[in-house]
Amino acid sequence: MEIERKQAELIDHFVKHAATLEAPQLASLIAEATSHPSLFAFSEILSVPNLSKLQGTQYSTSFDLLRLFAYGTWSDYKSNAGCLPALLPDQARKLKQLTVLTLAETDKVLPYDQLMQELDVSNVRELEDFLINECMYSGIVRGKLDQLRRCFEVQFAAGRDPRPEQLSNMIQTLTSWLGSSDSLLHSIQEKIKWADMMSEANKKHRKEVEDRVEDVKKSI
Amino acid sequence: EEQVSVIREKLAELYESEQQWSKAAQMLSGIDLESGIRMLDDAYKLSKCVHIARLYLEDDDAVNAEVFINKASFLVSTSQHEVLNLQYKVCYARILDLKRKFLEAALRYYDISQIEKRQIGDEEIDEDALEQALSSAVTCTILAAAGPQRSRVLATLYKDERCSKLKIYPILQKVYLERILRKPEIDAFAQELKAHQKALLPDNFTVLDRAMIEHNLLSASKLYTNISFDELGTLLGIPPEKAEKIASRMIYEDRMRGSIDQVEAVIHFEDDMEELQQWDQQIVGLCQALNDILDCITSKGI
Amino acid sequence: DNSLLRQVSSLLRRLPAMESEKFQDEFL
Repeated sequence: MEIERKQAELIDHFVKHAATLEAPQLASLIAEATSHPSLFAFSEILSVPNLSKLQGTQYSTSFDLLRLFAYGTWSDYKSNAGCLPALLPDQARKLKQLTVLTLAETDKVLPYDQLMQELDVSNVRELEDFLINECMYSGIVRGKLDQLRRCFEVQFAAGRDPRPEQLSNMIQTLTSWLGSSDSLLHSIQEKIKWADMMSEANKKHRKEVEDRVEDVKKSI
Repeated sequence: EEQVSVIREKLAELYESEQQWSKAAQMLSGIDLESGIRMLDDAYKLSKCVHIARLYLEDDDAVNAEVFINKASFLVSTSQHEVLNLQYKVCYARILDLKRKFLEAALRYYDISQIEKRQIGDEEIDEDALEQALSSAVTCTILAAAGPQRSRVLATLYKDERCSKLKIYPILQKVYLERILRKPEIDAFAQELKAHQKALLPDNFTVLDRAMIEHNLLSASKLYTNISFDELGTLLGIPPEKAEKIASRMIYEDRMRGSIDQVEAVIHFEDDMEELQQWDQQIVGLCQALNDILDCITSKGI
Repeated sequence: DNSLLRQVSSLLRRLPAMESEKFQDEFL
């Protein structure tokens, strides 16, 4: 939530800007957006009509780069580096941060080896420094580093722009959550009724016992 | 005695004008304040004690200054003389600082920084002096031994709006957020420190080194479930054996929770919160996040 | 709304990942 609040203004700024610029300036706007330290979401900017006009022009690689930052990872970039612009250090760092978010989408426990491979990092110290300074301290993930098990346990990860094909999975998860919540409420209702019933039965039983005690007293 | 004390005061003035502070203090300390012959009122005694202490402090001589501040402490409680009382407070804070009782000094400095009056007696209190006191409070807190008490004072300072204008604020923010401080930041912080705050301790660490290492160790305990001595040493910039020793002392002094496995050469950190509490916290966080989204949906009229 | 989608995506990942029946009962 915090991340969204921080980047909402930025997104707004870039979207408004993108709507007014021509192709050459759009390319530098994309470079600026993908380098900005507080921006981790690009789908709003991507959907500005002006930008889609870049496709098929000499600036189409900038458009592809923006799409990569919206949905892609560092590995994606490396496998398409030939037809994408060279990244500035800030952009490279940002793309690696986004890669961590993508990895955190599917797993809560991220092995060091997988992270080092995905992020192109050669040793543990460098990996941990990146996770500490660029990820945990920037607030996009929260979690614990475990050196014995050589893994990063994610407790929270900010959301990236979902790809269209992810929506059905999200809907399914929401539906099952709703279902389990409904059954939870239902079982609570059942428990309440049961408790009421038991308390009624208890009362009745106590009354019967008291009546019998009275009777016995009288007869004595 | 009257003549002697007048002569001593004159000589002390001369020494003071030549900035020979300790000599001036010694000269004044020769005045017998407990004389049975002359009746001296408490205000006079207090003013002399505080004046002598201030002179000794000019030469950073905390030991002698403390002798006279202790004498003054019997007189200050009944004193109505606001200027003297304030000077007494400032001396006491500086003595604690010099004696490296940083957390106590920080509390005293912070107290002084909150003085609201701008005119006490004939002495004017300027903003710079108050800001200096506040900045000293922050410095001493950062140098204090890491642990729960220090965290509380850090929180007070961090939430005090005046601190955000201080030059030292970025360090305060990182320390409060329990973030690891890197060497360049520590070196920049060291530029602002006084000599005694960089003094060498018996174990060859400076006061600053120890404060920073302990702080970074505590910060690491928030980031790691466990860490090897080697990596911890690299992270703290010290040999692994030293890292282990400092960690064990902090655990022993109950300033950090954890355990040390010397066979595996690993430190296991424990959370302040029990497992079950953590579980509850996660559920609370989940519900809060859900609520935020619902609020967002409502506010957007979706 | 992209921002909401991102928040929901982040939220769903905070749900417990364990699938066992017994765990679900306990969790409920």
